[in-house]
Amino acid sequence: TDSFDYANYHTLSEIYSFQDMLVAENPNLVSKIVIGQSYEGRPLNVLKFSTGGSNRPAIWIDTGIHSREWVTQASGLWFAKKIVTDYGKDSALTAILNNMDIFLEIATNPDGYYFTHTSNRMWRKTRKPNPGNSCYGVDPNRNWDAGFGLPGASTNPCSETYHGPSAHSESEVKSIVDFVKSHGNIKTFISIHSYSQMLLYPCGYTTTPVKDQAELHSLAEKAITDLASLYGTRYRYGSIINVIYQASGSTVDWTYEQGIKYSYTFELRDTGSYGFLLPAKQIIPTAEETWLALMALMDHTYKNPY
Amino acid sequence: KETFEGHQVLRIVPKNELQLALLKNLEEIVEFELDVWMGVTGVSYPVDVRVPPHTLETFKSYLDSHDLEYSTMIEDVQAILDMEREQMKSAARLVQPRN
Repeated sequence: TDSFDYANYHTLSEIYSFQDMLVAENPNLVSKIVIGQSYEGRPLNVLKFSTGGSNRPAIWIDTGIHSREWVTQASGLWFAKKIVTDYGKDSALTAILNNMDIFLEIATNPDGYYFTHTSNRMWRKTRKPNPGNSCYGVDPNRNWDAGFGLPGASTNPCSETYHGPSAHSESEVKSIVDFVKSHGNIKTFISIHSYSQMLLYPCGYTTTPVKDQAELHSLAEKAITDLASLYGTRYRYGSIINVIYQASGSTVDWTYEQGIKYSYTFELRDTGSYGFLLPAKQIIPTAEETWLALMALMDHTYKNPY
Repeated sequence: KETFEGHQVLRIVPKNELQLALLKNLEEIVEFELDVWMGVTGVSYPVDVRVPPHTLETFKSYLDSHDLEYSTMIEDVQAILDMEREQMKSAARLVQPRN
């Protein structure tokens, strides 16, 4: 993985190969877990970074749940390499990994990602057919059992924000739900999207502030300040409903309601020219600056056990 | 393979609450066939939408008639996609598997 081209976009098979290579190169630190299958039968791979112990408190990071946001999967690859490179060298990361596990799902919506490479670069949803309708797919960030079906998601299968027939109807979502529940000790959950430069915490479906709002807010401020220290990229931060709009059934609302206090969702950088079609030369700067924010979130979790 | 020749991405900036409310309903106006890339967040914050060529003029007229300011963020989506594809192909050529 030293010669892997992190500054370019890659196909799904290249991502799968990368994951296997990383595991082969770092057998004492990285393993691959298959948490389920996508609708079209592709493995839902999660990289586990662990230095030992059983069922340690853990940090979850996912990228690419909206398949067309390619800079997120590309950043996920860079994060994976960064973790193995920095472990043993960076004291903060080393301390985290000596006490906690990190789970990283790089291709969270593999059917959608494959489809963006082969058929439609603009594809965002899953690829499951909707019976009785010619439009495919569900928005996997409206499919979670947290305010499911409330305003802020569409009932129309042809919409980009279609919430699906029922909560967790998508195997890509249900597999994470099952994993999170069975693990039972995930302390931080970070779901990464692009673009528009935001760091958001629950809730999306109600304006009622969550119990931990004050802490989540000040931690978000710290994270985006660290992020901005590298290239000056400015982020907005706050609760989903206050900073963006009402969005029901979203990932981090569900994880927060499962008791994962540090639940955040990112919208990565936007050059202002291309939207989510970021030129490949933006991948590494995006990943580098995001890493600083991830470290802030992970370090805070490590230092503030609950 | 679906291509996007002539599709434009427009960046619209709402100036007041009234315009904000109009933009919130954009996705529901199915005849425009819009793909909202970046949704409505607040007054003065941009909204990005991809518009197919056959509804572009009608949509622009709609924006003009409601005094909604916009600029063209991407002139031709397919041109960007072609560039992206070319970049990936040339990167793949550079990294040939070793014997």
